[in-house]
Amino acid sequence: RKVFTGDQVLRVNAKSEAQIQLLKTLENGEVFKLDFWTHPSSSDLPIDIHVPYASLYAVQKFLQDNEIPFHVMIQDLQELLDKEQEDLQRNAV
Amino acid sequence: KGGDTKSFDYATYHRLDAIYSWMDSMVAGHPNLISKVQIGSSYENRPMYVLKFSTGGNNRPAIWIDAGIHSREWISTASALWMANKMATDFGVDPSVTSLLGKMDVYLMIVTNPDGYAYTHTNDRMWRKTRSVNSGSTCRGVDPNRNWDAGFGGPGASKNPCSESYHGPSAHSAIEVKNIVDLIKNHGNFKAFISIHAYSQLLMYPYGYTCNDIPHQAELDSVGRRAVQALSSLYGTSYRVGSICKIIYQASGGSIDWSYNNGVKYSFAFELRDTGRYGFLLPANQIIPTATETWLGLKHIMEYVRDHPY
Repeated sequence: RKVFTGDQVLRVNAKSEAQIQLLKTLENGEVFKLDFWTHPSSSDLPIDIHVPYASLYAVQKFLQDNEIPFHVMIQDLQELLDKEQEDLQRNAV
Repeated sequence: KGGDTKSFDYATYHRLDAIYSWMDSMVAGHPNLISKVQIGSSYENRPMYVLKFSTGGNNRPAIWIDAGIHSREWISTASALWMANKMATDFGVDPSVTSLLGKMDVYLMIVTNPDGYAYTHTNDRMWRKTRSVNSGSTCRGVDPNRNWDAGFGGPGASKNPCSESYHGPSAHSAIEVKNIVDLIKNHGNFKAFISIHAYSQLLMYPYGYTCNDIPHQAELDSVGRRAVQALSSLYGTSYRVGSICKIIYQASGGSIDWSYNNGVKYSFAFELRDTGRYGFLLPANQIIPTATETWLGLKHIMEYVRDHPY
């Protein structure tokens, strides 16, 4: 089973079209192995990005360097998944 | 009446085998209303089932509802389970549902991407696509909501097999999509096509592959807004309404664009809860509230379709 320990989901609130374009370059790149749960399209809508632990520092720095506002939506993805699994197993029993 | 569907826990997520077993219980509990129709098999040869709600008649006008085309969107499938039971138990009790099923058939596909769904339970909870092998790539799967013949291969879909929005080699190449296309075309009398996704709290209508308005934009917008009013009346959950392209982003090859272009006027897509606290990992204690409010919106659309034949 794939694990996501330390992975975070970041909620990004782009403020301008230029920031949207920067986020699109991030989305199209493959280096950070990002999973966009919601996609950059307009500054009206938040963009949620699942960031693997290994890419966290680089992605957060990218956002900070470009003054793109964000906050952590899910602190540790695996913690939520573990809880979900516990619930599933308990209910199955 | 109801068999062991009475003891089924709708407030938790279930594995595929449990859902398929529950379907048999539903059919057994409501033999004069529900039948289980196998419309084909998935890439990994799992059966693809539709629950057909029908009170008789031949090739009646029908409503299509699918859930779980993106496998990690568990709340979609879980809500569809609850709503199937709601429709079955309300038949003969709620005049609206009784009237609806007296005139129309409802086809409800609860697990539209069974391979992906099974994979989310065993290997990768975050899996979105089908599980097909892509020739020339180590990455598997096609995004089954980018594979329909509606602006196929255009903006908002990827040609990269490793992408979460990979459109596949050709339109309807995903067997899961083709099975539905064949059913809808062979039937020929579907009047509504409703697809249930998660998350973001949106009710959308075509188009996604272009930002041009559809000819029925005003009508579908009005129906959508009233459906959302009904949905929001329960818990105040806020939804946005609009075309896919205008309220989220341009996305080609989507199911409701295909259905609309193939003559199914009332084509809608729901994005269920939430707006960004849990995303695809909505806790199980929100299944029933989500399903309950969604049912109100869905029912409004179905009532409108019933009352506006075309």
